Amino acid sequence: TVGCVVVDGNGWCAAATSTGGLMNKMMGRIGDSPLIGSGTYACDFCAVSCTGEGEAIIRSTLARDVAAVMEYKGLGLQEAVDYVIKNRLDEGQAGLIAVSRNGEVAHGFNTTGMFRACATEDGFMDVGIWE
Amino acid sequence: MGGWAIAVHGGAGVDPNLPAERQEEAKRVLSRCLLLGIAALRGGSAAVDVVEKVVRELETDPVFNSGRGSALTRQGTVEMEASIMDGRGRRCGAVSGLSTIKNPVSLARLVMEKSPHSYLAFDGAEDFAREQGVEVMDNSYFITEENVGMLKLAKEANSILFDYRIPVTGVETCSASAGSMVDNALQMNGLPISIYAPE
Repeated sequence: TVGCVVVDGNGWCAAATSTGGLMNKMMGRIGDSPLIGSGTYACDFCAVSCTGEGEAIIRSTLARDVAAVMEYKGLGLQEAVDYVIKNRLDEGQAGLIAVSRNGEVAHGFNTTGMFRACATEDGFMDVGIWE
Repeated sequence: MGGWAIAVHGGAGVDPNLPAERQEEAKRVLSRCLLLGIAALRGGSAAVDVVEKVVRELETDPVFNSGRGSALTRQGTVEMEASIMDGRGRRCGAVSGLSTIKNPVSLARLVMEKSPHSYLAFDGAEDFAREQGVEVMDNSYFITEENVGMLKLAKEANSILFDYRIPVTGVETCSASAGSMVDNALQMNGLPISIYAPE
């Protein structure tokens, strides 16, 4: 799975996710990537793209939950990401990237690693795989 | 307002024994795609344009399992899926079951912008793609030799999962050695994590 989340200079957020799914999957299997609110979500608060065990991400509506806890619980972006990774996945294995309308970036995963990279306008840039 | 920001990913659940050269290759692709997005943002592009552009680039590179180098079904076929969402107005588009579309994310955007629907799948999505004139590719474009090998490994592991006779072939790809797979016992959907493409 690949994904990208962006907040532009005007504070608008967007997310996109694309995948071939899982190797050896059954014909007709739908994963989380195309399901808005599960693998992909964007709103006024943030944009989120998920990856990992699709069935667990679908059950937890992972991407939408990041936005929901920001909106209803008042959490910051990284707090919201940490919250859903810890409390929504049950035993599922997944990760996600997110940006907020305030120009923040965040990521979280409970897998061994996640291929990811991020940058912000103030010059921060990071590329990583492991914790 | 805090200025622009961007993040990209190429999948989670990485094999802890992923060879160093594969790690570097993945980082190179991620960095290239990130820089592409940064340049677009510095040029004043809208968020939705940037996410489409970056994901198209990731889809085109076989290092990750979307688009070219896609994961395969049990039958060895490709069924790709993608979605895009613009936070401005909460507009969205999604596609599933694609087998010929070079860049699924761009078809998802067309669903969002040129159709009355949010989600099209399989034959309907392929028909819509032809109507919209998007670029299509022969099936062989998506199916790489490496992924055919990984599917074979996945099938073998599935059938021998319970007696731990993990195949040692494929170690040169992103699969771990037999011993390390047993030692780590990391599984996803009932299969050793090493079986999966870099996901």
